[in-house]
Amino acid sequence: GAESKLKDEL
Amino acid sequence: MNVFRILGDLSHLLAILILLAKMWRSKSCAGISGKSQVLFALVFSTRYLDLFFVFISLYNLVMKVIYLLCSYITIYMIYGKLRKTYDRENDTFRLEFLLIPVIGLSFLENYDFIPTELLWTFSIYLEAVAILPQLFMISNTGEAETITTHYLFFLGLYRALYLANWIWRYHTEKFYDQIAIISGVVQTIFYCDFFYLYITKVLKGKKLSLP
Repeated sequence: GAESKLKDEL
Repeated sequence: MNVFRILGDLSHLLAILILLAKMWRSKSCAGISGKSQVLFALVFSTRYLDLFFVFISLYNLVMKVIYLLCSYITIYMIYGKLRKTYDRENDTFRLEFLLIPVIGLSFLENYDFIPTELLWTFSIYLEAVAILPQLFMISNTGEAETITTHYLFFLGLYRALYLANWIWRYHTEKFYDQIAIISGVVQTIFYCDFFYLYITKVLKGKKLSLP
């Protein structure tokens, strides 16, 4: 899974 | 940003505005599950806290503020202004049956065991099941107002468009958010039965009534 990246989605 | 995400966000915004318009015009929240609306407000409140700490874009900021405002106005309408029209007897889904598993799963499956990530993960899992009290209420009453079905259609369409957005982002930027994707698939699957009824009945001008 992806790491906790910038949450740019709503 | 891609076309699927823009259409998805607009579909979501449209759904929220359709619901507010229905309550405002008919001065009634009959057939609307207050419990689902409480869950949506909880989803937005736990996911958009970063509003105050991280600036992503004006679009991101404006949309979060609109979603938060509309969700609390919706709750105020249901439990405040129009509470006499709230159909409490049919809105009986036990929220603890959703909240406890969602909280448990958030602690088990997350990207990072820190408050902001746990809250974000909780909001993603909760959003997947937040519509269940509303769908349960419709199965209880056996029918739904046409305007309510349009609300549900655009609400279901929004996350389906997000699935397309994730496919697009995977192929163009190798973006892959496993928690959001799996949760989004589950969320969209819950709408499939409704989508079938909406397309075969409501779009043919019939009223949505469950067999």
